[in-house]
Formats: sequence, C-alpha cells, structure tokens
Amino acid sequence: AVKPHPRKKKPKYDLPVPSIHNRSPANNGGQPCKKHELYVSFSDLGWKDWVLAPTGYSAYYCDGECFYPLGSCMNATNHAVIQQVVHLMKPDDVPKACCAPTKLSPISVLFYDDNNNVILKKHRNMVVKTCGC
Amino acid sequence: LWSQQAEGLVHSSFRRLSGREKKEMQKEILSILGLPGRPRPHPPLRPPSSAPLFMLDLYHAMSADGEDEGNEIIVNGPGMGKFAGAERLAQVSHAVLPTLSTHTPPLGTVVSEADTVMSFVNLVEQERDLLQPRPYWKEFRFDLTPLPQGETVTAAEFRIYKTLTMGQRANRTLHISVYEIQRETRHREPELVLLDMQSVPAGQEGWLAFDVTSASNHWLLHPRSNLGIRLYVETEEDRSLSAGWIGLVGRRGPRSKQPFMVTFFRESQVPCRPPR
Repeated sequence: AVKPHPRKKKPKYDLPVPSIHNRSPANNGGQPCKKHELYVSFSDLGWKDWVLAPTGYSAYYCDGECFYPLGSCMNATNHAVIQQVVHLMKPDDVPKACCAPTKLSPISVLFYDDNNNVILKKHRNMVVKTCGC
Repeated sequence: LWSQQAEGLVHSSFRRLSGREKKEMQKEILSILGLPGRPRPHPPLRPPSSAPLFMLDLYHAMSADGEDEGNEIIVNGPGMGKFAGAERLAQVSHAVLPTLSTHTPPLGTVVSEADTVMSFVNLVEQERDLLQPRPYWKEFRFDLTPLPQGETVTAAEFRIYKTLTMGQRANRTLHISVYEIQRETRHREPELVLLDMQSVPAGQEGWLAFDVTSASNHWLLHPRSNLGIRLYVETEEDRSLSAGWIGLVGRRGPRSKQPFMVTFFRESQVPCRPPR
C-alpha cells in the first residue's frame, strides 16, 4: 500500500492536457506500448537523382503506455517489471518504464557519389523491429 | 468533442515538411549516412551502366537477406551487425552476372566482413598498338580516391565482359591474366605483378571477375602508386591475342557491359557524428 505523499496537494482538476507528444490515455484510449508506422521518404527529401535505392524506408517508432502489470504482449524486460513496481511505490521518485525499441535492423542504401561511382552502404539500427518496455 | 479536436491536432501535425524542416531532416540523415553533403552526380545517369546494374543486384540480394537480421538492443552498446546471408549473396551475384570461371574470391566470405561496397568506373584505357610487335595488352585505371582513407579493402574485383566473336574456335581455351603495373620506366617494359589469371573457353560469353585485392590495398595506402592494371590474352600455344579479338568489351562497348571495379571494405571505426 502506498501512503499518500503528506505534503503533495491533490490537484483540483486533472483535465488531460492536449498535446501531441505526451498524449494522455484519454485520447489514445490507453494504447499499450507497440510499434507504429513511420515512413522516411528519400524522394520527398528531393534525393531521387543520387539515391538509387531505396526510395524511402519504413523506420517505424515505438509509442504507448507501459501499464502495470506489464503483460507479455508488451515485450517487457525484467528490468521494466521491477522499475514499474518501484514506480508504484514511489511514483515521485521513480518514473514509469518507457516504451522503446528492443530490436533494430539495418538498411542498405545504394547511391551515386560526386564522381558517378556507385556506393552501397549498410547502416545499422535504422529500422525498429520490435518495441517493448 | 475535445478528444476529436486533439486527434485532429495530432493528424494535422503530420503536415508536409516546411523548407527549413526539410533541410534539418536532410542534414540529420546525411550525417547518419556519413556523408559531408549531398552528392551531385552529373547526368546522364540513366540507363545505368554496368556498375550500377551490378550494385543494384547486390543491393537487392542484401536487402532480401537483411530482413531476417536484427540487432538485439544492447543498452548503451553500439549495435554491431554483420552482412548476413553472404552465401546467398554469392549465389545471387554469380547468378546475376555469371563469371565464366569459379576462380573469383567467394563473395560470401568477403561480404560478411565488409561494411561498404563501392564500384568504380574505368577512367583510362589504352592498349598496345596492333601494328607493334606482340605481346598485345590492354590497360585500365580506376580512381580509388573516393575510398575513405585508412580503410582496409577486404576484397576487390575487376569485372570485364566477354562477348562471342566470330572466327574463334569455340572449344579453344584462352588464358587471360591481369597484372598490377608497379613501376613504369622509360623505354623499358614496366614492372608487373601478377594479380589473377583465368582460363576461359573461347566459345563462352559472360562477366569475368579478377581478384585485384592486393593492388587496391596497395593503391589505398599509396594513392600515387596507382598506375592501373594490365590485361594479357594468350592461347594454349602461348600466342598473344588482342583483348578486342576475343570479345572483351572496353570503354567503347555498350554501357551495360563496360568494365568496372568493385571493392568491398570495412570501416575501421563506426562514424561518430559531431554533437549538435
């Protein structure tokens, strides 16, 4: 059981604050932590003349809440489970576990250099494979 | 009502990028790609010549294999990936641009060590005047300066296309050898070092790949020593033939069959981006 913080005043109104980033559960329906679509388009950046392939790639991003108890669908690490429990005991001291990539994969980019030579480079950690808490 | 407005706000935030945002994004992605700035190749880039065609097939092979690869996140550790599926890459590369002989270094072992693959179009091409006495030869030179200094070339191949020619007995065997030109001296033959040699049936057509790894590492360490490579063709009776006679395509051939060089190399350090 967590004792209420003696000095902390109970906020009068807890209206959810509308903002893009820290969306409160009110408007994203308390979505659990998961992978979301994010496409990076090289052609939108005006690079079609020198990037041979790909024209863009799905980079994805992780977003959502790490609710307690962290279900197996949230792909939570043991560390996150512990952090979550401690957060419940001391919400002001320890933040909630956060939703982040747990597996990333590379992409290969094929492009021309200034001398029309063709270069194929592999770049690591460019695509989110799995998210978790 | 409020949540719908909030949702509306969220979706409207994904409007098209403004000019400044686009520049910011370009700068960030270029720094991740390890490029100082946006390359400005000069047209015509289409239709792609032999090197881009080869690299495009390599790209598709790697992308197909890269799908099942992923890095476990090691907290605060750099994700170290390796070229996966290199064996398949070897099959694809030879399947797409079949080399006439099996002598070339197996791409699989090479690619698994490489971080970057670069192809270089042929810059200079000269050959022995046919009115001169034998032996005939053909020289090629590539500008490797775009390779970042201090890297190690894990493999390099010189690729040249052989077409069919009339008048050649199909079952005759031709010996094609490639040398590094190490030192040129006036009025004397230059010093040559044998890099690779292949025996090829005269009646076959396709890409030939010669291993020029040692020469490209040498040129990388001493760029001024890059005098190019020299190619000889001989019959089994040791008679010297001109490369053109047996159908080897040079700079004046069709763009999709011109000779080029491809290097696989590994970057010594993971490029660290300057803090911003």
